[in-house]
Amino acid sequence: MNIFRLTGDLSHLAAIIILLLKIWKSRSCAGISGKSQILFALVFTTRYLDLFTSFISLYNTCMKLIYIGCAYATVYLIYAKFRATYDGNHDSFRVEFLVVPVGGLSVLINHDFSPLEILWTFSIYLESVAILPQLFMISKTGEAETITTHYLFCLGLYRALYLFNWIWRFYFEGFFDMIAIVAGVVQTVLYCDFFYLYVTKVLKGKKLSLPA
Amino acid sequence: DEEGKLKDEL
Repeated sequence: MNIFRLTGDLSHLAAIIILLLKIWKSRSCAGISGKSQILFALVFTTRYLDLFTSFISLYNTCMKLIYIGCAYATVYLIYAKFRATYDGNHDSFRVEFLVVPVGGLSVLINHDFSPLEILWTFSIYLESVAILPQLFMISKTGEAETITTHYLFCLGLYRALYLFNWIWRFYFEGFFDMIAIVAGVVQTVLYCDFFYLYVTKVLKGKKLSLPA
Repeated sequence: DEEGKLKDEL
């Protein structure tokens, strides 16, 4: 464990909690892409299948359970409890254009052609594009609630910190995983224009609104 | 194997 990975995990945890609290407290999922949340639930499900087969640490197990629990709770709040506030018209990204290519790629490019490894690879590739429906929705509505921008900032920051973690691990431990690194770079790059808007607008107290 | 090492990440 190193400082980049720890702050990365905490940033990821913060994002998940911020979103869950936002929906729960405001009793509304307006502006939130349910499709992205389903993709994240799928990412955690396919990545953490080893939850019960290999024990790494209490921290690792607890965080995995929290991530999976919050992901499904968020999907439940969006599609069941606060379904009336779900903005389906603007959440129109065709996720099959993500899942199918990612599924194909994970079968073609992986470290080991075993079910668990292919599912892990699928989750890594999927996570790198899972935020697209949410970013697409914001571009369609032309704006985002400030709390939603904080959620997105923490979520984008987490994988950016993981990039530093991989540099650290390569330098000090001689380990690196090209699949995770390439997907992590793609994932972080997808947030760049949002990061720019967040820093230039939200941090200056303005509302995030895109030139429609 | 070395790659398996990274599976200690979330």
